[in-house]
Amino acid sequence: MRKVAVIGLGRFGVSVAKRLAASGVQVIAMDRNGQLVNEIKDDVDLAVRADSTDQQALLSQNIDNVDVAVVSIGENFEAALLTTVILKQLGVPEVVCRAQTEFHAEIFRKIGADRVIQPESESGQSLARQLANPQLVDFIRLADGFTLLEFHAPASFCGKSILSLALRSKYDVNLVVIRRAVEVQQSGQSRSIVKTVVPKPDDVIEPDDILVVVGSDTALSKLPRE
Amino acid sequence: MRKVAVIGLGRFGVSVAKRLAASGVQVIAMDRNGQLVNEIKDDVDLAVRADSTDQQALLSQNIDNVDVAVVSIGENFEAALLTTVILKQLGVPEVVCRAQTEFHAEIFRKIGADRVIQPESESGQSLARQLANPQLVDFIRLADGFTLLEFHAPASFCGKSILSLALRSKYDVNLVVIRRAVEVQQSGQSRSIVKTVVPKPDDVIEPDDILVVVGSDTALSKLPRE
Ligand SMILES: Nc1ncnc2c1ncn2[C@@H]1O[C@H](COP(=O)(O)OP(=O)(O)OP(=O)(O)O)[C@@H](O)[C@H]1O
Ligand SMILES: Nc1ncnc2c1ncn2[C@@H]1O[C@H](COP(=O)(O)OP(=O)(O)OP(=O)(O)O)[C@@H](O)[C@H]1O
Repeated sequence: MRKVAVIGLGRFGVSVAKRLAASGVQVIAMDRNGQLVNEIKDDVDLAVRADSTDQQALLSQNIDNVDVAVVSIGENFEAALLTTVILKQLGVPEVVCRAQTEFHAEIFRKIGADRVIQPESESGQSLARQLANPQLVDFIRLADGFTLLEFHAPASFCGKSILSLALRSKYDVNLVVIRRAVEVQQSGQSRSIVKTVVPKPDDVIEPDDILVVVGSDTALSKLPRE
Repeated sequence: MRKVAVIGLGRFGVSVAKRLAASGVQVIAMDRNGQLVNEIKDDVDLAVRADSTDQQALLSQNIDNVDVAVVSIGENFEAALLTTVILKQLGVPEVVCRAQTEFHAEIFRKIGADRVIQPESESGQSLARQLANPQLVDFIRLADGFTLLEFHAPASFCGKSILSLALRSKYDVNLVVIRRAVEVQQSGQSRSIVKTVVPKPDDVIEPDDILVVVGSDTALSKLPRE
């Protein structure tokens, strides 16, 4: 079972730790602030009060045995750097660091961080993407620059069959599923529920359909939006 | 053309403003700190130094005519609240507020924010989702009993074209992407990397291909495994 250490229980660290634990990953949460450790202990497998720049403290908690360590120490940049260096020296396969700016991010990479996250910048870009594409419902990053994207069917697609749209050859995207509102009769009343449909070649796109597609960001940006 | 105002040029605000401008949206960036306004003026349509709690200042910049206003004032919570209230009074259709905590988020919603973003919490969940699923695909958004499954291409599929396999009509599953090992030449050495491919109708399945498919659990259980 995947074992992840989250060091630094600010808003970012707490969010990572709780969400990981909820997904069935084994989580060790660490902070030098005892109160924060206390607040999270019911949500994770192990909550430890310790100074992460102390190699002994890390070893005594078997942090060297985790698959991933997330270093989410914010303002204390030196502590974050030192913790990262120690973790790589202890052989932790993947170390993810939260950085305040691109400058900080560069330094984390140079000292061995496998991945660097800038929350404000990431979620700023995520919001911008949604505001620029109001039909966007959700998207998920897949590996290798591929994204899974949900958006309202553009008017130009409606009434056309999946086959005739030829999304793969025209746009290099794959239509994964369609979410469609359908009328259901339930105890004498008609109500609308959303059904997930695996699109067949002869299926016709309806207005209000939500299309779930996969493709590279470049390919997705070429899809019609209106 | 979509017109968005970004008020507060911290890391989040700058990220939203620049990414929006790059997507072809008309952006007005505002901050009371002249230096920040100066730093962004080449990246947006209009960069204004002003106090956003001053209704006159907002009106003189036609902020009441934007489609969306993003209030990304961080530490100055009262200013963020007041700005939000003014924007809704001026009739801005959509006001998005950046909140520091769930408590702040609640208050923004109560005073009329249409949307509230908590960057640290959002990107923490996004990282957790990726760490919990190293192949980076999320099954939860494909609700309604649909699952995304990755499996080695069965021998019976190899050498066949995607079109001839007719997965959708035969098995009621959708082939999302194929992960395929390819040889790459890098500085005189040949190495193998895994590429993610959007399958085209004429593509032929190769041995060792990993097929990523979507379908109901029942449908997936009927796929050949050998
Ligand atoms: N040497 C250390 N060992 C363990 N924990 C530490 C150490 N130094 C700082 N921390 C912890 O890191 C946590 C996060 O730090 P801080 O709150 O500065 O980060 P932040 O990036 O502002 O957080 P947020 O995720 O809320 O934006 C704090 O709870 C702090 O106690
Ligand atoms: N009344 C105001 N009018 C205009 N701008 C303001 C006002 N009050 C604060 N600001 C600006 O809001 C900006 C963002 O605030 P601050 O840096 O506190 O936010 P933050 O949330 O910490 O930012 P980040 O996005 O980097 O996390 C600052 O540049 C500040 O000058």
